[in-house]
Amino acid sequence: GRAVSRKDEL
Amino acid sequence: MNAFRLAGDMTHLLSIILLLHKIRAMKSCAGISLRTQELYVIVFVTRYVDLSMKYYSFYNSIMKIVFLGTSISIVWYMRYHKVVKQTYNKDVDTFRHIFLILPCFVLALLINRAFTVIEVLWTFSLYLEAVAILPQLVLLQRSRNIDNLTGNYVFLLGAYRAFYLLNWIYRFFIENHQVRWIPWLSGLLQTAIYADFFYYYIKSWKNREKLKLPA
Repeated sequence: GRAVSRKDEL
Repeated sequence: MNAFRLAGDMTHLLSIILLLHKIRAMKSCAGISLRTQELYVIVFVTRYVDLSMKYYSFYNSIMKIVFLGTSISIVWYMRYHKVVKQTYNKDVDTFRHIFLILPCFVLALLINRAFTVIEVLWTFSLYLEAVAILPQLVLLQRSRNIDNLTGNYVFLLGAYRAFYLLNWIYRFFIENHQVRWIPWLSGLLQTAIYADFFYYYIKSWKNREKLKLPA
């Protein structure tokens, strides 16, 4: 499955 | 972190350094929209409310603090510094914040991934960031003389989101990340808004002419 997108961007 | 993401963050950081240099060394904010700068403060405050709650990395936390601190200090200089504030083009910087803030907030209430305070504020910050440059672009269009620093500042600010688009494509295909429509589409809009500016910026650079936007 695809990686869960975390809000690790700015 | 991939190279596109890093390039995006660095151009963003560089744009802020350039603007702070203009303000602190040249003691001037001519050609800079206070409206846009105030919108960025709102963008960062609403996006980084999770700063105290969620830890991703040292890099992330530092960058968030830098973006918050610098955006607030830029607004402070433009409003209160006794020399800088006199260079502010108040009469041409007339775009109303509320016309951007209100629709973005309503949209964030309607279209979000989860109806929670943090999530709605985060979504609102993305929508608002996408359009926050508009008062600045209007001001540039009304300016007869755009100095190099201001032109480069806006160019770097546009390049930042363009690199993020590449970063999202990379993350989706190479790092196998999930689809994220809200940041992707608002980021795409944000970059598209710069298209016209990019065109004239590159043209003036190629012809070694002074940057001027058609009214």
